[in-house]
Amino acid sequence: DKQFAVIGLGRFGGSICKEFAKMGYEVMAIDRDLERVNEYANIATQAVQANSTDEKALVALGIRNFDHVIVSIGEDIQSSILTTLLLKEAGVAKVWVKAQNDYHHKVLEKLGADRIIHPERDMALRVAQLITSDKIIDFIELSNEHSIIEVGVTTKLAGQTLTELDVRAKYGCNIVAIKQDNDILVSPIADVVLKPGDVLVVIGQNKDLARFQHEGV
Amino acid sequence: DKQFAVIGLGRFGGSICKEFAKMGYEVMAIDRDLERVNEYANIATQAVQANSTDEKALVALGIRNFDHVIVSIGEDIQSSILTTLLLKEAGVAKVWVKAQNDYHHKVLEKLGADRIIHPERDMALRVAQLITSDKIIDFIELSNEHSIIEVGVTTKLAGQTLTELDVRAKYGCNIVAIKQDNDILVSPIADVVLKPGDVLVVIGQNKDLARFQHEGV
Ligand SMILES: Nc1ncnc2c1ncn2[C@@H]1O[C@H](COP(=O)(O)OP(=O)(O)OP(=O)(O)O)[C@@H](O)[C@H]1O
Ligand SMILES: Nc1ncnc2c1ncn2[C@@H]1O[C@H](COP(=O)(O)OP(=O)(O)OP(=O)(O)O)[C@@H](O)[C@H]1O
Repeated sequence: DKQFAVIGLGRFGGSICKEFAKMGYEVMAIDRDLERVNEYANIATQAVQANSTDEKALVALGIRNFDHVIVSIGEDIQSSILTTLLLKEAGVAKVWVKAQNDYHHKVLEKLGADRIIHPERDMALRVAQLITSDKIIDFIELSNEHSIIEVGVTTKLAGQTLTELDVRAKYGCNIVAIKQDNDILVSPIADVVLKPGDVLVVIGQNKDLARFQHEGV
Repeated sequence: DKQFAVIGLGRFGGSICKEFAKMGYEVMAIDRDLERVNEYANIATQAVQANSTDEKALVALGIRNFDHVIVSIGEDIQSSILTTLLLKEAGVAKVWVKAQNDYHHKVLEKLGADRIIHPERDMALRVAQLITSDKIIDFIELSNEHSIIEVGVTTKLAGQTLTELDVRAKYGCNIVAIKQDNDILVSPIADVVLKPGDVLVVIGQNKDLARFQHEGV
């Protein structure tokens, strides 16, 4: 059974603890602020007050026994960096760190952080896409060139089946699911008749998706 | 052409401004902290120092002419709430707000916020899934019961084609794309021979995806 610890109980770290608890996983919640620690006393398996830049404190917590530690210290970039260094030096296998900006990211990379996370920046990219494309209900980046988008079925598309629409031939995109009446149809869906208010989940290259949005919807 | 404004230039609001600028959209960047405003002077179309809880300041900025305003004030929940109230009363059509917690979310809902965003919490859910499932490379929630996951092709699956694997019949999941050699194959992909290191992008109901992960990969 893997041992998890979260250092820094802000919105990100705190949500990770809550999710672990909900999934039935044990987690040690660590923060230097006693109020935060108390907030998680009944959520995490253990909630401990400690300053993670204090090597002795980390040793006392037995941090080297943890398989996976998440560092979610925000504003104090130097503390986040020092904590990451100490964790990797202690031999923790997986250290995932929330980064504040590109400089923070570069330093963490050099220190061997196993994964660097930018929650606000990644969500901002998604929100910017949603705001600027009227027809997109949701947008998920798969790679630099491919995405998955959700678009609503308008009167233009309603009454047709996917076979009739033939999105693959016309736009090079694939409709992988249809959200209809609070349900998601995954497959086979070629003969489903589209209704206004349905949502198409479409995968493809960004330029093809853009064309589909503008001409096909 | 739509007019966008962002109030609060933290990591989330600041990234929205940078993304709008990159996409070629005009945006007004607003913050009460002059240092933040100066940071965005060369990024946003306009960068203005203002306290968004000051109704006169909002009127002076012509805020009612904006089609879409994003409120990304973090720690100061009361300022975020008051700002949202003032924007909706000023008649701004779309007000999207970053929320700190569930209480903040409920109040924003009552005030008519058009979309409420939880970047850190949503990313935490995704990270918790990734950490606890060894085989999942990425995970995107489509709804309460459906997700898209990315799993690596192991020696167990290598050498076969999707037709041979027949994931749809065995697990009720759909493989919608294959990441192979830095490329993404969207379709048709039934006869592609899987190689170790390839990544399968799979859509399905969560319970079916869990079964596929445990037995099929
Ligand atoms: N050296 C440290 N040791 C332990 N905890 C720390 C240390 N430095 C900061 N913290 C804790 O990290 C938590 C998160 O920090 P902060 O609120 O600055 O981050 P944040 O990035 O704004 O958080 P989020 O965006 O996830 O809400 C705080 O509760 C703080 O007490
Ligand atoms: N009343 C206000 N008017 C204008 N700007 C404000 C107001 N209150 C706060 N701000 C600004 O909002 C910005 C973001 O606030 P803060 O850093 O607390 O949020 P945050 O949620 O931690 O940000 P993020 O997670 O996006 O980095 C700050 O730059 C702050 O100056």
